[in-house]
Amino acid sequence: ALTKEFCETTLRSDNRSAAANDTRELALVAMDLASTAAASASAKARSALRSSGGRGSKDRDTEYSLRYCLMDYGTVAVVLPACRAVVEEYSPRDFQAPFDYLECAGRVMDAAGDCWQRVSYEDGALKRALWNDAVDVANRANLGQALVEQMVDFP
Amino acid sequence: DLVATACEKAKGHEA
Repeated sequence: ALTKEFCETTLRSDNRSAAANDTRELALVAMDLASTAAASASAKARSALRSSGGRGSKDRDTEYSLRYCLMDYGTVAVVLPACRAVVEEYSPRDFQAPFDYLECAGRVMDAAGDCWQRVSYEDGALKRALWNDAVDVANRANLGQALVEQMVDFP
Repeated sequence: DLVATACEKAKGHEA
C-alpha cells in the first residue's frame, strides 16, 4: 500500500510536480517515473540473466524469475506510453466513462504486480537481487494508478 | 500544495 511519504518523495523527485496544475499532470509525472524504473529494472534483470549463463545455470529459480520479470517489464514498457497518451487526452468535459481511463493504469499495475508477486515468493540471494527493483516499479505503477483514479474522481 | 493534497488522498492505495 502507498505511503504518503513515498508518494511525496517520488513525485517531488521530478521538478514538473511543482508546476502541475491538476492530478492529470501529476499522474503523467508518476507514469514517467514508473517508466524510468521499469527501464532500469529491465536493464539490470537482463544483465543478471546474461551473467547467470542463461539456460542450464545452477540457480534455475533466479533464472526463471528474471525471465518472467523481463516479460513484465517489457509489458510495462509497451503499455505505459500508450496509457500516458490516454491520460493525456483526458478532459472532464468529454464525459467519457471513468473506466476508459482507469483501464490502462490497471494494465500497467497488472504487469508490475506480476513481477512483484513472483519475486515475493522467493528468498535469499534471488530476492536481494530483484526485490528492490520489483518493489520500486510496482510502487510507482500503484502511484500512477492512484492518481489516475483521482483524476477521474473514482472513489 | 497539490502534491501534498494528492498524496494525502493516495495514501493507502493498494493495487
